[in-house]
Amino acid sequence: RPRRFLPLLAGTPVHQAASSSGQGRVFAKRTLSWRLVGEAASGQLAEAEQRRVFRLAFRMWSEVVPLDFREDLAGPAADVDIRLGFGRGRHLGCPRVFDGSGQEFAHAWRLGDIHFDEDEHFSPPNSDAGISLLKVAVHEIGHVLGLPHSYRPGSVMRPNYTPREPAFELDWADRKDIQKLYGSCEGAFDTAFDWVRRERGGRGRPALRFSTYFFRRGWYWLYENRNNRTRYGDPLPIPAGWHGLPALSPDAFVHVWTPGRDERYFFKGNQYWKYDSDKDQTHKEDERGRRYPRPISEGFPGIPSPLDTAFYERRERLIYFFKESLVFAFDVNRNRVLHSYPKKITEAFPEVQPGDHPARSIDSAYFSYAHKAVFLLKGSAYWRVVSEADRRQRPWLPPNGLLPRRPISDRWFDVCDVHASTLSM
Amino acid sequence: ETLFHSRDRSDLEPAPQRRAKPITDHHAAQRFLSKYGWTEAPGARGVSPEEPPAATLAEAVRRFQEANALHPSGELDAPTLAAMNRPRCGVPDMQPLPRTAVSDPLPRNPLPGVSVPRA
Repeated sequence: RPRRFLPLLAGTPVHQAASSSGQGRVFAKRTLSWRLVGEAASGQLAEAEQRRVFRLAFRMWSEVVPLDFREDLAGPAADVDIRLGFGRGRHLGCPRVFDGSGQEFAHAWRLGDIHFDEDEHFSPPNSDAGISLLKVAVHEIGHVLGLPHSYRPGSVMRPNYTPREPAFELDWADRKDIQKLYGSCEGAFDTAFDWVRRERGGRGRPALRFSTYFFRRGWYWLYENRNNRTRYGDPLPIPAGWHGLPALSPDAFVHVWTPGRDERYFFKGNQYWKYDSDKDQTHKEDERGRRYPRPISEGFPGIPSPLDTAFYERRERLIYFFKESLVFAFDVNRNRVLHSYPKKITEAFPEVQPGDHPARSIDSAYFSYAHKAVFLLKGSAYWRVVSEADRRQRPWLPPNGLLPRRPISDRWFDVCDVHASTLSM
Repeated sequence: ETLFHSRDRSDLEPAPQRRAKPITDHHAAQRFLSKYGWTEAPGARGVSPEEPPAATLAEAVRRFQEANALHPSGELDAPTLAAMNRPRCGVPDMQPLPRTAVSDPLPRNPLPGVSVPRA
């Protein structure tokens, strides 16, 4: 049964890169190539605009599932995984004839190609007229990946076109449907932290808000705790949102916050930066005119570098710095390491379940305001630190004990990479 | 370029014959239901090539109406025909309910009208 009907590519092999999941056949590869077939581009929009819309449509799916999509303009057409083309009536060698403007506007082949009816009036994302090419492309890509139609309100897989919806995004249920086929996104983070902002609340009263950020390599995501997902359109490149920081992820972030101090520090390699929350950029120099970045050994005597991670414990007014198998408790008032430190991480944060401990090289130590708990993240797992509330309920738990590991993706959802070529969309 | 001859390119507009034929009658509705998987395609899996019995059709119409939040009358009333004429994707909505009790997975080859050898 031929998989594709673009005569330009006659004789293309039936797709070898498929495997079967419980829900049917799915792509076996994690990076899939796509191409708008030049001879089959639409005459209605500039070709560059069509390709930009398709790049965005593929990126929307890769933001929620462990698949990357890259546009392949150079390789042999037969090797491209997903081909997109426009045609009228009997088109592109396809056995299914388009019906003219109205009714059927596109169709797709599972693990294969997507055809758009050129007789329809397709429009770019910011236009109200016609049929949104982005919406149709996202829908048809859903079919290619293996999703059937859904009549659930709000689903992008509804068979009929719904004009002028509010924000067109993949909702929770669409995400879970595609993750049944391809799994959810996993992977270690370089840093995770909550950023506290002072804002004007209702009736002009000062209010405190926090945003949760995850960093990995040169990218970051804002995580919307109340929506259980990352911000639509993330990840973003670090320089786009953090001015003055290096382009690659920081090793650690601490927010030293006491009644008299509100200081935010980023650590990378042997240096550290102080960040100006109001101006949203790194400070140029400290109060004594010393320029940033500064050596960690100067600003935090006794602390080694490079660091694995760090977090600030507000009640104790201590910064816990982690490096390899050791942890250093740094007294921010006396500006020195506590005498009883460094300690083995396994000693300062003992396992609750025998044998279940990250032991060393922690990726990120993160105090979460949303969960009112400290988490140690390593690889795709996290360990939650026993809190005072835990010990009031279960007194036998050791202070700062580590509860058994859990997958990060069980608590923070859909923090997915995208292909580097689509990072700055 | 996309070929046109009129100065104002009005002939670029889809020629009248290029408009999808509206679904207004029983036969067109039945083709729609078969095309999008609400009834077995004629000739598929031993289905008799002539028209399916009225009861089967009414049942298919009722299921289509329920999926589209319409009154499940089983009749081809105006709201049902309007729903059939809305812009839509060409992939079928479901595998038609098989005559046997075996449920079909997502169609390997979702485009109906193409006879797919069944395993």
